[in-house]
Amino acid sequence: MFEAKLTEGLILKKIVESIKDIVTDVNIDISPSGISLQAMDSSHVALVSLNLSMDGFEHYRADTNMVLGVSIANLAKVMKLADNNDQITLQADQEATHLKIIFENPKTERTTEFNLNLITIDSEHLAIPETEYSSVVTINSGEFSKICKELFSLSETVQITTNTDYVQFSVEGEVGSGQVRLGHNDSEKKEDQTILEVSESVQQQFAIRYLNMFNKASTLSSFTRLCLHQEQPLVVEFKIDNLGVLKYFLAPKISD
Amino acid sequence: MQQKALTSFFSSA
Repeated sequence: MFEAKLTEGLILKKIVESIKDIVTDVNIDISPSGISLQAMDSSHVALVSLNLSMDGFEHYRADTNMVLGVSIANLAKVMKLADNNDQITLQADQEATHLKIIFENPKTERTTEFNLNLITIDSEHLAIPETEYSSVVTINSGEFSKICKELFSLSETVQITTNTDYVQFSVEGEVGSGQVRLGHNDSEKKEDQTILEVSESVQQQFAIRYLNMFNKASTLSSFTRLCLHQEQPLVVEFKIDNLGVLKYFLAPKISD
Repeated sequence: MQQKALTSFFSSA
Protein backbone atom coordinates (compact mmCIF):
# COMPACT_ATOMS: atom_id res chain seq x y z
CA MET A 1 0.00 0.00 0.00
CA PHE A 2 1.27 3.42 -0.99
CA GLU A 3 -0.31 6.75 -0.15
CA ALA A 4 1.21 10.22 -0.28
CA LYS A 5 -0.53 13.54 0.17
CA LEU A 6 1.07 16.78 -0.91
CA THR A 7 -0.57 19.95 0.41
CA GLU A 8 0.94 22.14 -2.28
CA GLY A 9 -0.12 20.04 -5.25
CA LEU A 10 1.08 22.69 -7.67
CA ILE A 11 4.64 21.50 -7.03
CA LEU A 12 3.83 18.06 -8.44
CA LYS A 13 2.10 19.66 -11.40
CA LYS A 14 5.20 21.76 -12.08
CA ILE A 15 7.50 18.73 -11.76
CA VAL A 16 5.49 16.81 -14.36
CA GLU A 17 5.54 19.85 -16.69
CA SER A 18 9.31 20.12 -16.19
CA ILE A 19 10.08 16.58 -17.32
CA LYS A 20 7.40 15.75 -19.87
CA ASP A 21 9.32 17.15 -22.85
CA ILE A 22 12.40 15.10 -22.03
CA VAL A 23 11.13 11.67 -21.01
CA THR A 24 8.09 9.71 -22.15
CA ASP A 25 7.61 6.58 -20.06
CA VAL A 26 9.02 6.54 -16.56
CA ASN A 27 9.31 4.06 -13.70
CA ILE A 28 8.50 5.86 -10.46
CA ASP A 29 10.28 4.21 -7.53
CA ILE A 30 8.33 4.27 -4.30
CA SER A 31 10.16 3.48 -1.07
CA PRO A 32 9.27 3.88 2.61
CA SER A 33 11.47 7.01 2.69
CA GLY A 34 10.24 8.78 -0.43
CA ILE A 35 9.62 8.91 -4.16
CA SER A 36 12.30 8.91 -6.83
CA LEU A 37 12.68 8.47 -10.52
CA GLN A 38 15.46 8.31 -13.06
CA ALA A 39 14.92 8.36 -16.80
CA MET A 40 16.87 9.19 -19.94
CA ASP A 41 15.61 10.92 -23.04
CA SER A 42 15.24 8.77 -26.15
CA SER A 43 18.59 9.87 -27.57
CA HIS A 44 20.45 9.05 -24.32
CA VAL A 45 21.87 12.56 -24.11
CA ALA A 46 19.93 13.86 -21.10
CA LEU A 47 18.73 12.26 -17.90
CA VAL A 48 16.16 13.34 -15.34
CA SER A 49 16.63 12.41 -11.69
CA LEU A 50 14.03 13.30 -9.09
CA ASN A 51 14.13 12.65 -5.36
CA LEU A 52 11.30 13.61 -3.04
CA SER A 53 11.60 12.95 0.68
CA MET A 54 8.64 11.61 2.64
CA ASP A 55 9.21 14.49 5.09
CA GLY A 56 7.87 16.99 2.57
CA PHE A 57 4.48 15.27 2.38
CA GLU A 58 1.61 16.01 4.71
CA HIS A 59 0.99 12.30 4.86
CA TYR A 60 3.22 9.53 3.54
CA ARG A 61 2.97 5.78 3.77
CA ALA A 62 4.74 3.15 1.71
CA ASP A 63 4.89 -0.29 3.27
CA THR A 64 7.37 -1.70 0.76
CA ASN A 65 9.35 -0.67 -2.29
CA MET A 66 7.19 -0.45 -5.40
CA VAL A 67 7.75 0.48 -9.03
CA LEU A 68 5.00 2.38 -10.81
CA GLY A 69 5.42 2.63 -14.57
CA VAL A 70 3.64 5.66 -15.96
CA SER A 71 3.34 7.49 -19.25
CA ILE A 72 4.46 11.02 -18.42
CA ALA A 73 2.43 12.43 -21.32
CA ASN A 74 -0.72 10.88 -19.85
CA LEU A 75 0.21 11.94 -16.32
CA ALA A 76 0.59 15.50 -17.62
CA LYS A 77 -2.90 15.31 -19.13
CA VAL A 78 -4.31 14.14 -15.79
CA MET A 79 -2.43 16.89 -13.94
CA LYS A 80 -4.28 19.44 -16.08
CA LEU A 81 -7.38 18.48 -14.09
CA ALA A 82 -5.75 19.93 -10.98
CA ASP A 83 -6.38 23.45 -9.88
CA ASN A 84 -3.25 25.31 -8.79
CA ASN A 85 -4.53 25.42 -5.20
CA ASP A 86 -5.38 21.71 -5.01
CA GLN A 87 -3.89 19.23 -2.62
CA ILE A 88 -2.79 16.07 -4.41
CA THR A 89 -2.95 12.52 -3.08
CA LEU A 90 -1.31 9.57 -4.84
CA GLN A 91 -2.47 6.05 -4.02
CA ALA A 92 -1.51 2.59 -5.23
CA ASP A 93 -2.14 -0.90 -3.95
CA GLN A 94 0.46 -3.64 -3.88
CA GLU A 95 0.76 -5.14 -7.39
CA ALA A 96 -1.22 -2.17 -8.63
CA THR A 97 -2.51 -1.85 -12.17
CA HIS A 98 -3.29 1.82 -11.75
CA LEU A 99 -2.22 4.88 -9.79
CA LYS A 100 -5.07 6.74 -8.15
CA ILE A 101 -4.61 10.50 -8.21
CA ILE A 102 -6.92 12.67 -6.11
CA PHE A 103 -7.12 16.44 -6.34
CA GLU A 104 -8.84 18.22 -3.48
CA ASN A 105 -9.56 21.86 -2.96
CA PRO A 106 -10.57 22.37 0.68
CA LYS A 107 -11.86 25.88 -0.02
CA THR A 108 -14.16 25.12 -2.92
CA GLU A 109 -14.96 21.55 -1.76
CA ARG A 110 -14.13 20.25 -5.22
CA THR A 111 -12.63 16.76 -5.51
CA THR A 112 -11.35 15.15 -8.69
CA GLU A 113 -10.20 11.54 -8.93
CA PHE A 114 -8.46 9.75 -11.74
CA ASN A 115 -7.15 6.18 -12.02
CA LEU A 116 -4.14 6.32 -14.30
CA ASN A 117 -3.33 2.97 -15.90
CA LEU A 118 0.18 1.76 -15.13
CA ILE A 119 2.46 0.36 -17.80
CA THR A 120 5.41 -2.01 -17.76
CA ILE A 121 8.58 -0.23 -18.76
CA ASP A 122 11.84 -1.95 -19.47
CA SER A 123 14.12 0.99 -18.84
CA GLU A 124 17.86 1.21 -18.48
CA HIS A 125 18.93 2.43 -15.04
CA LEU A 126 22.30 4.18 -14.94
CA ALA A 127 24.70 4.14 -12.02
CA ILE A 128 25.75 7.74 -11.48
CA PRO A 129 28.98 7.86 -9.49
CA GLU A 130 29.46 10.34 -6.65
CA THR A 131 31.39 13.14 -8.29
CA GLU A 132 33.38 15.94 -6.75
CA TYR A 133 32.44 18.73 -9.16
CA SER A 134 35.29 21.16 -9.72
CA SER A 135 32.97 24.05 -10.58
CA VAL A 136 29.64 24.77 -8.98
CA VAL A 137 27.71 27.85 -10.06
CA THR A 138 24.56 28.96 -8.26
CA ILE A 139 22.60 31.43 -10.34
CA ASN A 140 19.13 32.95 -10.30
CA SER A 141 16.95 30.44 -12.15
CA GLY A 142 15.03 33.11 -14.07
CA GLU A 143 18.24 34.73 -15.22
CA PHE A 144 19.78 31.42 -16.33
CA SER A 145 16.56 30.61 -18.23
CA LYS A 146 16.67 33.94 -20.01
CA ILE A 147 20.34 33.61 -20.94
CA CYS A 148 19.78 30.15 -22.45
CA LYS A 149 16.64 31.21 -24.27
CA GLU A 150 18.24 34.29 -25.85
CA LEU A 151 21.47 32.50 -26.76
CA PHE A 152 19.51 29.71 -28.46
CA SER A 153 18.22 32.24 -30.98
CA LEU A 154 21.85 32.87 -31.93
CA SER A 155 23.38 29.40 -31.76
CA GLU A 156 22.56 25.75 -31.10
CA THR A 157 25.54 25.26 -28.82
CA VAL A 158 26.82 27.14 -25.80
CA GLN A 159 30.28 26.94 -24.36
CA ILE A 160 30.31 27.21 -20.59
CA THR A 161 33.59 28.36 -19.09
CA THR A 162 34.22 28.67 -15.37
CA ASN A 163 37.09 30.12 -13.42
CA THR A 164 37.46 31.68 -9.99
CA ASP A 165 36.36 35.11 -11.30
CA TYR A 166 33.39 34.38 -13.53
CA VAL A 167 31.19 31.95 -15.40
CA GLN A 168 30.89 32.62 -19.10
CA PHE A 169 28.29 31.45 -21.59
CA SER A 170 29.57 31.93 -25.12
CA VAL A 171 28.12 31.21 -28.53
CA GLU A 172 29.43 31.26 -32.05
CA GLY A 173 27.18 30.98 -35.06
CA GLU A 174 26.28 32.32 -38.47
CA VAL A 175 25.10 35.55 -36.85
CA GLY A 176 28.40 36.17 -35.09
CA SER A 177 29.93 35.40 -31.74
CA GLY A 178 29.59 36.69 -28.21
CA GLN A 179 29.34 35.84 -24.55
CA VAL A 180 27.48 36.56 -21.34
CA ARG A 181 29.81 36.72 -18.38
CA LEU A 182 28.65 36.66 -14.76
CA GLY A 183 31.07 37.44 -11.97
CA HIS A 184 30.80 36.25 -8.39
CA ASN A 185 28.11 38.40 -6.80
CA ASP A 186 27.09 37.97 -3.18
CA SER A 187 25.02 41.15 -3.00
CA GLU A 188 22.54 41.62 -0.17
CA LYS A 189 19.66 41.07 -2.54
CA LYS A 190 19.65 37.30 -2.51
CA GLU A 191 17.94 36.85 -5.86
CA ASP A 192 20.72 38.79 -7.62
CA GLN A 193 23.44 36.57 -6.25
CA THR A 194 25.70 34.45 -8.42
CA ILE A 195 27.86 32.17 -6.33
CA LEU A 196 30.95 30.60 -7.88
CA GLU A 197 32.69 27.69 -6.17
CA VAL A 198 35.50 26.83 -8.53
CA SER A 199 38.44 24.64 -7.57
CA GLU A 200 39.40 23.91 -11.16
CA SER A 201 38.21 25.75 -14.23
CA VAL A 202 36.03 23.91 -16.72
CA GLN A 203 35.28 24.53 -20.38
CA GLN A 204 32.59 22.44 -22.03
CA GLN A 205 30.03 22.72 -24.79
CA PHE A 206 26.37 21.82 -24.59
CA ALA A 207 23.28 21.74 -26.79
CA ILE A 208 21.18 24.71 -25.65
CA ARG A 209 17.91 23.11 -26.63
CA TYR A 210 18.25 20.68 -23.71
CA LEU A 211 19.07 23.47 -21.28
CA ASN A 212 15.88 25.22 -22.39
CA MET A 213 13.90 22.07 -21.60
CA PHE A 214 15.53 21.78 -18.16
CA ASN A 215 14.74 25.42 -17.42
CA LYS A 216 11.03 24.64 -17.34
CA ALA A 217 11.86 23.69 -13.74
CA SER A 218 12.88 27.27 -12.95
CA THR A 219 9.41 27.84 -11.49
CA LEU A 220 10.24 25.22 -8.83
CA SER A 221 13.27 26.99 -7.43
CA SER A 222 14.67 30.53 -7.20
CA PHE A 223 18.14 29.24 -7.96
CA THR A 224 19.69 26.86 -10.47
CA ARG A 225 22.89 25.07 -9.53
CA LEU A 226 25.22 24.11 -12.35
CA CYS A 227 27.72 21.42 -11.39
CA LEU A 228 30.57 20.96 -13.84
CA HIS A 229 33.57 18.71 -14.21
CA GLN A 230 35.75 18.60 -17.30
CA GLU A 231 35.34 14.84 -17.73
CA GLN A 232 31.69 14.53 -16.70
CA PRO A 233 28.21 15.47 -17.88
CA LEU A 234 26.77 18.76 -16.64
CA VAL A 235 24.29 18.63 -13.76
CA VAL A 236 21.56 21.27 -13.69
CA GLU A 237 19.96 21.14 -10.27
CA PHE A 238 16.76 22.65 -8.88
CA LYS A 239 16.18 22.33 -5.14
CA ILE A 240 12.53 22.01 -4.18
CA ASP A 241 12.11 23.58 -0.74
CA ASN A 242 11.44 21.07 2.05
CA LEU A 243 10.68 18.32 -0.44
CA GLY A 244 13.69 17.30 -2.49
CA VAL A 245 15.63 17.94 -5.65
CA LEU A 246 15.16 17.72 -9.41
CA LYS A 247 18.40 17.15 -11.33
CA TYR A 248 19.09 16.98 -15.02
CA PHE A 249 22.26 15.47 -16.47
CA LEU A 250 23.46 16.53 -19.91
CA ALA A 251 26.29 14.96 -21.89
CA PRO A 252 28.69 17.48 -23.45
CA LYS A 253 29.42 18.04 -27.10
CA ILE A 254 32.98 17.27 -28.10
CA SER A 255 34.92 18.84 -30.97
CA ASP A 256 35.42 16.37 -33.80
CA MET B 1 30.93 18.93 -33.10
CA GLN B 2 29.89 15.55 -31.77
CA GLN B 3 27.17 15.05 -29.17
CA LYS B 4 28.31 12.51 -26.59
CA ALA B 5 25.84 10.07 -25.02
CA LEU B 6 25.38 9.78 -21.27
CA THR B 7 26.01 6.06 -21.56
CA SER B 8 29.63 6.82 -22.43
CA PHE B 9 30.02 8.35 -18.94
CA PHE B 10 27.71 6.26 -16.78
CA SER B 11 27.36 2.50 -16.77
CA SER B 12 24.15 0.54 -16.42
CA ALA B 13 23.15 -0.10 -12.83
